[in-house]
Amino acid sequence: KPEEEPVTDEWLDRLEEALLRADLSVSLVDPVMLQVRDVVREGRAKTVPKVLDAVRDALVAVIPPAAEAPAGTPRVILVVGVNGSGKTTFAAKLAKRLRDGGEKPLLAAADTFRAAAIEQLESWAQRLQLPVVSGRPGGDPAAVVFDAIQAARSRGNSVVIADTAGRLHTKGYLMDELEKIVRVAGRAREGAPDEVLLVLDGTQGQNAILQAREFTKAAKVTGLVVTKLDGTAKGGAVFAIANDLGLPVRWLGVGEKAEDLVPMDARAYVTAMLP
Amino acid sequence: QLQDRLAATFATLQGRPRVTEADLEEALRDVRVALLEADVSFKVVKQLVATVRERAIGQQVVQSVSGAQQVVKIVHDALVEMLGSEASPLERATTAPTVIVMVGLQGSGKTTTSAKIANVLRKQGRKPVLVTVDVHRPAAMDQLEALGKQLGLPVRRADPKSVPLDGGDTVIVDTAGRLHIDEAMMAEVESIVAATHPTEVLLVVDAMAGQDAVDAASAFKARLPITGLVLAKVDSDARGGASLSIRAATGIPVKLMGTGEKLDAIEVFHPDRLAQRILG
Ligand SMILES: Nc1nc2c(ncn2[C@@H]2O[C@H](COP(=O)(O)OP(=O)(O)OP(=O)(O)O)[C@@H](O)[C@H]2O)c(=O)[nH]1
Ligand SMILES: Nc1nc2c(ncn2[C@@H]2O[C@H](COP(=O)(O)OP(=O)(O)OP(=O)(O)O)[C@@H](O)[C@H]2O)c(=O)[nH]1
Ligand SMILES: [Mg+2]
Ligand SMILES: [Mg+2]
Repeated sequence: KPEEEPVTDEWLDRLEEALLRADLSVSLVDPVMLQVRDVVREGRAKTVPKVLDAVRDALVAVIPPAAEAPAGTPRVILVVGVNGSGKTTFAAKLAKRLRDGGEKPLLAAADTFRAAAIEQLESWAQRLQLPVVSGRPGGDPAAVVFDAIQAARSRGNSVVIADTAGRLHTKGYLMDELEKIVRVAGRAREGAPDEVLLVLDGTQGQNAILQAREFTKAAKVTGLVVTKLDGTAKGGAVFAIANDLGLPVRWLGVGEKAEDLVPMDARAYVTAMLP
Repeated sequence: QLQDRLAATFATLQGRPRVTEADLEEALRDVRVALLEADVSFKVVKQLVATVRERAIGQQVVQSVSGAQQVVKIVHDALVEMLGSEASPLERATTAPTVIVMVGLQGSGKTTTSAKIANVLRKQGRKPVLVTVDVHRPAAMDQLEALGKQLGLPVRRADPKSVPLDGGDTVIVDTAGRLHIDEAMMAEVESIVAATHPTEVLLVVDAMAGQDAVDAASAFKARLPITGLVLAKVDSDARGGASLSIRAATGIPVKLMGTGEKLDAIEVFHPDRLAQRILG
């Protein structure tokens, strides 16, 4: 019977392989496997389902629950991350979700650098019939965020979702620019931004941990979004990030359409990683 | 840094002139951790550790700091060997036009790399034409058009069902990002390749990619005549182990590396440099 499948050495190897292939850091996999082998050797868990439950509980415990932080009006959400991780698409998806939930979101196209970045968010806004404030290409991204917050106030939007340019954490001047965007948001409205969401590509490996550290230093990241989980990657890098920085995972991107956004479900996330 | 980790491991070994096989296992654990942290795939790490063990035993690694250096050199050489020890240039067709089709997962860097390659070819005196058949992503065609304008090069918008191949001696076809498990999208890119008889089909992979990169690349290789890999966003300082795993698992040679957002930020692949990065 499946619930009585005994744990074998070969199955333990398969477990270790599954965890590593899910991009879980070796610094987390090694201690987990050590504990599992002890528990099995001491006879405290003899079947596969028991071990899987223990591993799942241990990993779920690593992810902090998301706390709803008090926010001002309009609420300000900054979307940040490295190049190509899925920020613009996520900003549009989040705006749609909030609008469908009764909010009045305003998008801010604060990527004034990349070719056709403004057009991309404007195209989404048009498609979803959502308002968007854009800067001009080459303009100051902080000014776009400032203008959007002012516009939200005067138009009665409840939340501003600001999309920013992709930037590598290895580029000091881009991290400085991000720091400035955060400062200017705070000048537009006291306490802004209320959320700084770091969008992580679910197919990334261990580099995600370095990204999270640098972005947190520059922009005080408050939560993570993991995208592209509709592929075969499992997004295991978030566990080391949660462990190191205590950041919760807020949203998961599961496709390229506006509705392909789901709130984080830690148990389902971990189960998908297990053999 | 593998070098430092090994030096620390060797320093704790009892003062014998030669390292025993048991001592070597300590060092090999360091090698395994370093490679996994560099995003080298699970299977390739196993292979590499076995190769390094065999060669280290054969070489009779000495105990001491120079022993650590010896092991690093064995690992470095094994990496270079696996990566393919020479640079692999872009091919030209014997009868014009040369056709280059760019493929890969979403957001890996295809559109930007298409423009970068066009820039390189134009500097070499060739006449590249950029064609985008990305009818899926919002403003994707605007993006390539804007890049083409920056370079003063022609960009054509087309439907994947009829890709124009005239207007220059080299046609670079930018396709939409797609999942290897999306049947409709994989069928689309198969038909693009069938219709354009490309000289090169380049798989663009993000240097920050993790363990999944090998599975995705193998799936692309199984259905398309992939001739080379472009490793984009190498300036992220990601160790880039995925490129090694892909090469080992599929035989696809790394041809180019994207090293920045500007359109001149592209370099010919150097196995030695990539091996250095993977070693940390
Ligand atoms: N399959 C899949 N693709 C996604 C997901 N999220 C975004 N994408 C795709 O990933 C690609 C990049 O998305 P963008 O939203 O442009 O990413 P970005 O972070 O804004 O990129 P830059 O602004 O250039 O840094 C696009 O092709 C998106 O359609 C997801 O959850 N699943
Ligand atoms: N730093 C850096 N950024 C790069 C590099 N190559 C591409 N990018 C950036 O990565 C992001 C994604 O690049 P795109 O060219 O849009 O990627 P794509 O594969 O065409 O994306 P899809 O068409 O959505 O699949 C953009 O922000 C690019 O500017 C590189 O070598 N270095
Ligand atoms: Mg964007
Ligand atoms: Mg593209």
